[in-house]
Amino acid sequence: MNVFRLVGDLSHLLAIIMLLKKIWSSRSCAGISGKSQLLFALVFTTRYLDLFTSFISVYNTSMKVIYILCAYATVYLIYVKFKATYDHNHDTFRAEFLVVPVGGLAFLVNHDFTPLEILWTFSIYLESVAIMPQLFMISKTGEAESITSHYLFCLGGYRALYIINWLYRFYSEGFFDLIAIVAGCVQTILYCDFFYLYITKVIYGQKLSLPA
Amino acid sequence: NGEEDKHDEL
Repeated sequence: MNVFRLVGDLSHLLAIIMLLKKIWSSRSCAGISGKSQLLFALVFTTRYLDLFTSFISVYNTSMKVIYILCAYATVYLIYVKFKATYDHNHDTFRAEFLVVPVGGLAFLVNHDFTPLEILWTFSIYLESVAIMPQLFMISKTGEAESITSHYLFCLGGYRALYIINWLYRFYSEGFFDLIAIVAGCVQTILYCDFFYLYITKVIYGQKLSLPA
Repeated sequence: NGEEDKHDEL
């Protein structure tokens, strides 16, 4: 474990908790893409199947449990409890256009052709594009609430910190996982446009509005 | 070995 990965994980946890709290306290999921949250729940489910078969550390196991619980709680709030506030008309990104190619790629490019490894690879590839429905929704509505922007900043920042973690691990222990690195770079690049707007606008208290 | 196969990152 290194500081980059730890801060990255905490940023990820903060994003997840922030979103869950926002939906719960405002009792509304307006402006939130349910599809992205479904994809994140799928990402955690397929990545953490080793929860019961391999133990890395208490930290690792507890974070996995927290991520899975929060992901499903968020999906539940969006599609069940506050579904009346779910914005169907703007959450129209075709998620199947993400899941199918990613599923195919996971079969073709992976470290080991075993069910657990293919699912882990699927989860890595899917996570890199899972935010697209949310970014698409913001570009359609033309704006995002500031809390949603903070959520996206933390979420985008976590994988950017992981890239630094991978650089650090490569130089300090010669470890690198090309699949995770390439997917992590794609994921972070997707946020670049948003990062620019966030830094130039939200920091100064303006509302974030993506070019429609 | 078993160690490498495990993904130790979240």
